[in-house]
Amino acid sequence: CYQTPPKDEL
Amino acid sequence: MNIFRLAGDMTHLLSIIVLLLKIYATKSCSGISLKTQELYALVFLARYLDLFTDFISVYNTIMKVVFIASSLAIVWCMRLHPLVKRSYDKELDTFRHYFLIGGTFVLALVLNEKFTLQEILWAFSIYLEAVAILPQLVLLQRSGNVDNLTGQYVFFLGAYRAFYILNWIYRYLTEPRFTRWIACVSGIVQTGIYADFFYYYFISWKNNSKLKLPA
Repeated sequence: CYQTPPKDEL
Repeated sequence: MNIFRLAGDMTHLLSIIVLLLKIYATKSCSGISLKTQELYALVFLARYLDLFTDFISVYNTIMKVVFIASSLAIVWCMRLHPLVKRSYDKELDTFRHYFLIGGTFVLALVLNEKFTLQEILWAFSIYLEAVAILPQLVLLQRSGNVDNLTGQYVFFLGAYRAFYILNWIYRYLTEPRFTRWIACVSGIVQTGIYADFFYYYFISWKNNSKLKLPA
């Protein structure tokens, strides 16, 4: 299933 | 990490340092909206749930802890510190911020990257941050005179998201398939809300006069 990109921003 | 995002994070950190400085140096929180501070604490708690699950970098983790701890410390100070809480403009800080929480949460239920708790809370934190400054701006308009530190606090808070917009443009141009529509559109709205404040802040700086927002 679709994996959301990692939240690398604050 | 790019220079725009680093500048944004440092400006954001600076806004928090200025606010802490104002509260500790003057032992007063007059002109500061407790509701905005509560909204920011909620924003950081809802956004940094992945603090213990997804390790991005040491920098990312430290900044998340600093933002959560400082926002909670400011709310604690304004609510419970015996000296500071006396200077809170309770009768001026009357923005109904619960509507902001409810409205942005419903929007996050509808508009999110994935219908999971973590993604919904992340989108909620993004939308809430865009409108969290409203009680503070309303308070400044009502209280008339704005002291320098409060003015600088709001200015840096608005400037940080403007740097993030440059960061998103840079990442969109340099990274394939980089899309952050939720954060980007919300960030543009957030920066737009500060537009009139920036205008009056610039005028007061140019005329070297006291910052005054029209009622």
